[in-house]
Amino acid sequence: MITLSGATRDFVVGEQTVHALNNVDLEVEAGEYIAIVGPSGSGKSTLLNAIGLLDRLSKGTYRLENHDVTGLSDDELARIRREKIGFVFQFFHLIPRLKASANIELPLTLAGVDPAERAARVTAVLEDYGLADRGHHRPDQLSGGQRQRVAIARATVTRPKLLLADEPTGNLDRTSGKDVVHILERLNDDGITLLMVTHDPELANRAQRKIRMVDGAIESDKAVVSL
Amino acid sequence: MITLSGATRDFVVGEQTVHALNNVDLEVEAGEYIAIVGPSGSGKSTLLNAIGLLDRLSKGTYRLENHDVTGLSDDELARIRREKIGFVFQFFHLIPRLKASANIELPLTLAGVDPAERAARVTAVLEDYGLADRGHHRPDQLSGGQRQRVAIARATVTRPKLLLADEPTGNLDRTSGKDVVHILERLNDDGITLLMVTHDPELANRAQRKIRMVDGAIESDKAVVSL
Ligand SMILES: Nc1ncnc2c1ncn2[C@@H]1O[C@H](COP(=O)(O)OP(=O)(O)OP(=O)(O)O)[C@@H](O)[C@H]1O
Ligand SMILES: Nc1ncnc2c1ncn2[C@@H]1O[C@H](COP(=O)(O)OP(=O)(O)OP(=O)(O)O)[C@@H](O)[C@H]1O
Ligand SMILES: [Mg+2]
Ligand SMILES: [Mg+2]
Repeated sequence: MITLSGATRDFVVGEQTVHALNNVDLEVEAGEYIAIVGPSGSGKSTLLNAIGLLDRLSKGTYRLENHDVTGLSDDELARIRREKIGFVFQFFHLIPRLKASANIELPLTLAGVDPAERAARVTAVLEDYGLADRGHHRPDQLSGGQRQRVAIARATVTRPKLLLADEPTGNLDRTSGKDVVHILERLNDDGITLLMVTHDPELANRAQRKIRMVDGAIESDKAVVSL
Repeated sequence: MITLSGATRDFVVGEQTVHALNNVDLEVEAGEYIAIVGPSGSGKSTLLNAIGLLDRLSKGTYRLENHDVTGLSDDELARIRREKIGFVFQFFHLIPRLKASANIELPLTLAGVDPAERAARVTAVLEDYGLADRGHHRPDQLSGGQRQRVAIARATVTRPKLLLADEPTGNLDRTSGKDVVHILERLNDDGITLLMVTHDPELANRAQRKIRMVDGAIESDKAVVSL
């Protein structure tokens, strides 16, 4: 499903160049459940942004579902994202002036889903994520963990083929975090490819495969051995 | 140092009233090290914001260092915050157009510290928090955990009497998180009062006292028994 080959992403700050991704090779089959771990600043978000077509590579190639997406136009990338990718951002990026329910509904509207179906799905995910009484709140009227759950609900409501989650439990207590992960794992059981960046070692060990990044490179890429 | 009495904070959203803080009584002595835990949405950030004078109570009183601060003007609250309180926000609130070093330096400038001393202190904290080569980066040129550490550096660089940290390790790997907590604990050893909201049970168990919140109320308030 995903093939990165020699993937490099450089950032220039003044005189300095940061090699946020440094010659990364990666293959992901459809339906895999992968945890991405590593120190702060090691390139995890940069990797996820590249895979999610939110950012372009400086060097190397990216094939998504066997199409070379490296050189596509912004419009083409936006279309693929809308149709195939759900992204949970490390800092959510909710739309401030829209209530939680409207934020969650937006991808369904962009996908052309009819109003009745949209309303039903939004109600269902609000329930799933423990937000049933918070649908009318705008992001600034929500707690940190509630915003995080709205971001996750928004990314999953279209049941995308590829779900990319950047630190989805970083602002959640143990219980809310477990609830969220169970939902994401159910989606993976249904065939959705799930890539999750996480700082939580317990969470990482629930995946089938763990990729560890250090300084923009993949240091290890192994199956997770369940004890 | 801190006395909250009958502290209540209500939020109105449409027809609904959320009792984010519900009749909370709390006493904190100078120099204490307290963890605040509880489910997402239980009122932890609201409690910290009230203590940090970033938000006013709907009912009840707040005495800080034996002065009633409940009815003070915005200017008076701002002055007390500047002089006595360091706040690490759950979502950092860094100034987007300032580089990391300038973000960290700002409280020192507001406190009237001279330029040479400011430069020395900023350099020292950048080093402490593993950001020595990131001082020139703006927040949007930093990873999530790097931004978090800049927020912590900014809150601690003035060595405030009262340090309030809302989820200070939420975006940090285990190692960076430990480093940060060790620095905050050293400050507490030097007499700084430290209140930390955290979802990490291991972190919470390092404190001397643990306050658990549920639905806007303090459910328990106990000494932490070190095993
Ligand atoms: N726009 C940018 N300009 C310059 N440098 C950047 C930019 N974005 C990221 N970086 C740098 O690239 C490196 C990788 O960043 P990235 O956000 O991918 O890290 P991360 O592994 O997600 O970290 P964290 O766990 O802290 O979120 C970091 O050292 C960061 O400072
Ligand atoms: N401005 C607001 N308007 C309306 N409701 C609010 C507002 N701010 C917070 N709330 C509500 O008050 C409750 C407490 O919020 P708070 O941010 O204190 O929770 P928290 O314990 O910090 O949660 P988390 O662990 O998710 O950060 C939540 O249910 C939230 O929806
Ligand atoms: Mg990141
Ligand atoms: Mg909070």
